Amino acid sequence: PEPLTASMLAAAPPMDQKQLLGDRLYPLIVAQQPNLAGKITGMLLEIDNSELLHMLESPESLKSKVDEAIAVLQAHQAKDCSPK
Amino acid sequence: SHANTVTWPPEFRPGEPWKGYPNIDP
Repeated sequence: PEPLTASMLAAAPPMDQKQLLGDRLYPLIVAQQPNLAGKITGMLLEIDNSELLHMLESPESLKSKVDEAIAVLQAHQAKDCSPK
Repeated sequence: SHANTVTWPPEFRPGEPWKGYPNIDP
């Protein structure tokens, strides 16, 4: 697929912008974290589009964000499961 | 029907439209 550019994104409505970014991010995240890829992609889509574009171009920044998202997700799930 | 519990985070599924976060008010 052709690379996603800032101008392509700018031409799309806001919700479609996240869709486009998610479509590109998801396969990269699956490669890193197959079990949680859908959740992690959902989390990362909260981030600014410009930063998401940067992550698509920079495997290191994507990896560090994915690691961060996993930590947040695990903390969130641990909180959900533990009794008061 | 709508679930009354908030599931966080919403899961991105390739090939399905991304609905985003229900509590985001643009």
